[in-house]
Amino acid sequence: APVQSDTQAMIYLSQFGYLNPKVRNPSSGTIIAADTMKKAIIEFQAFAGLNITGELDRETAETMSLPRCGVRDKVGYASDSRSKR
Amino acid sequence: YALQGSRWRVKELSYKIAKYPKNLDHGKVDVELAKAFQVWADQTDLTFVRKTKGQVHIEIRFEKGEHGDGDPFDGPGGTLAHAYFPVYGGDAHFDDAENWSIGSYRGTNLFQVAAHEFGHSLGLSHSDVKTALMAPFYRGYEPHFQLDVDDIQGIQALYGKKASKTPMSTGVKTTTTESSVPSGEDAELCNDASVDTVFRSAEGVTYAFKGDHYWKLTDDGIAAGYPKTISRSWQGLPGHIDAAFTYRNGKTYFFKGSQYWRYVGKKVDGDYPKQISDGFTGIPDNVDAAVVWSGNGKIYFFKGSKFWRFDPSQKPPVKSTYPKPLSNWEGIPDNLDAALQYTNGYTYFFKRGQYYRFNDRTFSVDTADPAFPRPAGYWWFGCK
Repeated sequence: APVQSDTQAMIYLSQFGYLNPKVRNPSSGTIIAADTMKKAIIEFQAFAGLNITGELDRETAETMSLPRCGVRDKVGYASDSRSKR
Repeated sequence: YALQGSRWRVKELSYKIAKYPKNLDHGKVDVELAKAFQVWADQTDLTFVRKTKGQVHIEIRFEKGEHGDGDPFDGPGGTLAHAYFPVYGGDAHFDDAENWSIGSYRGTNLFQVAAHEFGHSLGLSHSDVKTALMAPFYRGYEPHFQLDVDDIQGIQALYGKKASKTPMSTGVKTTTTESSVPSGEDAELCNDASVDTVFRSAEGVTYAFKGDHYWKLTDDGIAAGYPKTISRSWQGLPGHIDAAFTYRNGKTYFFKGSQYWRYVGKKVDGDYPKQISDGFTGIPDNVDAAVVWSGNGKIYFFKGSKFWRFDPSQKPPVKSTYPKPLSNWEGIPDNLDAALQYTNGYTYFFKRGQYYRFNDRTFSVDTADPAFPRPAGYWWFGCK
């Protein structure tokens, strides 16, 4: 099933390095600005080759639900590399 | 591709399967993981040696939930596995809650995920090329798995090319004999500049096919000594090819009627021909032309007044919204002969001896002087 809520999307985006990892724990009470969330979604969409909408649209939510690799980064949480070649 | 920043300083690496998956035979796991290492060994001078005890470079474990590294697995789906880069030890962990499978569309293919994870163990980060093995998303079982050229470039950036042989065929001396047909027959291309197909090889050579013959094209037109006979250079390949392209994996695909062939350089790459309906599900027989769009790795097929977009990373590879009208490509005529995306970024379409230059920024045929279409004989084949 696709990611269904902003909270799930926030957890995903933080888990894979698009948002501050503190957001991984929703009970931490972290509140993020709408434009921070939008920027993270845009970065994810760009990396995943999706249409850039900045919104948690259906295609984006479905992509977040795909099985994937959870490779650990050096700081201890999983992330996609977004550095330029 | 993206490099994490560390790599191994030795070329012989040892590995150990410290904990096997619960649902698979140990012997079969040994074979699949060895194959997954071999994917990388084929492209470099790295060798991998399996040990059953003692210290190794890369330790492999199938674990569930929390397993001691502070990054617990999450049960079926979601995260399938993770691995450490060389500087952090290179170990690879697989979620044993997944239904690991071998050679089956059911479950999660062990070989493909292991090859991906071992890429991390060797120093590769996630790629943003969707068709690359190192893309982060699992794309389902691929019975004819091949590394993407992006993966090959990544691993060779870390460890260099294989000294003994280059699987992409660059530098591989082909054993087939190329024989020229009588000179003067190239005039045929100048008398009638229509072609069956035009494509670029992985080595960057542009070829034009027509009937049973082919020509090598240079900046100045046709290279000396051409035409040659297709079947004598690409053994097993018939004449009168419908379409051809070289994909990002460096392999060249030829289409004719209901069949297709795959070659590495001029050497057939397995048991071909195969049915288009099997290898390119959703694509019709008797296509007019095909081209790989370099920006996204998708393959566009053209036939009559329609086109299809084939994305090898998607299931199904052709969306239900296809075919679409070729008129979407402003200025491109129906019933094409050939298509080619050139190194300058333009896509060229050929029809009845003329060609069109398509600009992907305006998504239309370029306005230029002289205007398109232009005679292909003069501009592409150097005919007077």
